[in-house]
Amino acid sequence: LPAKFDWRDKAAVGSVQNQQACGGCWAFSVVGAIESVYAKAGQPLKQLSVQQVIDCSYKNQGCNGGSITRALSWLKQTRVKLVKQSEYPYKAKTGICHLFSQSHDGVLVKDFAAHDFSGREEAMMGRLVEWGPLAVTVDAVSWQDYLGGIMQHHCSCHHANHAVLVTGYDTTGDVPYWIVQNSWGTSWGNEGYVYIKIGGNVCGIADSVTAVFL
Amino acid sequence: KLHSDYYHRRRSYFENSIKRHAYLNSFSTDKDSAKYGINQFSDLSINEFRELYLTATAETGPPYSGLKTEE
Repeated sequence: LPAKFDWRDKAAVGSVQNQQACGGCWAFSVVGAIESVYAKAGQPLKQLSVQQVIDCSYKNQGCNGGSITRALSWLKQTRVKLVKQSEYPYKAKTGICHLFSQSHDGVLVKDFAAHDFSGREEAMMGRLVEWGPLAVTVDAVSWQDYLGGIMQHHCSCHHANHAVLVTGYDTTGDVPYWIVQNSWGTSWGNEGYVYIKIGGNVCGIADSVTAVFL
Repeated sequence: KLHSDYYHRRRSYFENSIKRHAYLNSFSTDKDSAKYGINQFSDLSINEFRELYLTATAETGPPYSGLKTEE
């Protein structure tokens, strides 16, 4: 494995989003992963609709919460195509699901894999390089006060409450860390990113790891 | 009065956040450690932050056991 790897360097990661006063982190995480895997396959990076997932993934609760795997199960089973953000813009509140014809241009999710990588973060690094950015859940209670740097404490595992996108890692310094894109805007953390120590399953980052296949 | 109540409540949450930062930063021993301080969430209570932003649930998948030969 390379000592340092970041899908941003391959132009395969969308810009940091701001979910505003909507608990739709799970949808941002899923859509971010899909955008990245689409770009990884050689397609131009394009912004896809988070609002479509919030409104239409009926087994989730829209802006009141949801799960990465339930959203991906819905996309896989219904074969709903994810349309462009410009065609279904973000409103930061749950709305009525807009349907598009099957002939409408969009991105189709073929499959996904969800695993527990706790105790196997090196294997998770390998999957990140191979599969693309990974949608994960974390315990983000202490993130309310985060400004920057590598998070190593104050973060439990097995209490997932937030969804984010792991885009890379860096093991070249004294403390190896995951590079994680959040959806709270660029004024939070390191330009919208949080760094989490690799090893020890800090924040439960390896508990529930999901990769998308298109 | 309404505005005054609102102001005092927010100020109280903000002051609580300052106390939290001091505790959280006491563990930051080296230059790379995470830093905690005032940001856009500092005037939210812990409960407000949880209700608004910590809304994801997780279904635990099977432990990763490596790739199968055919993969």
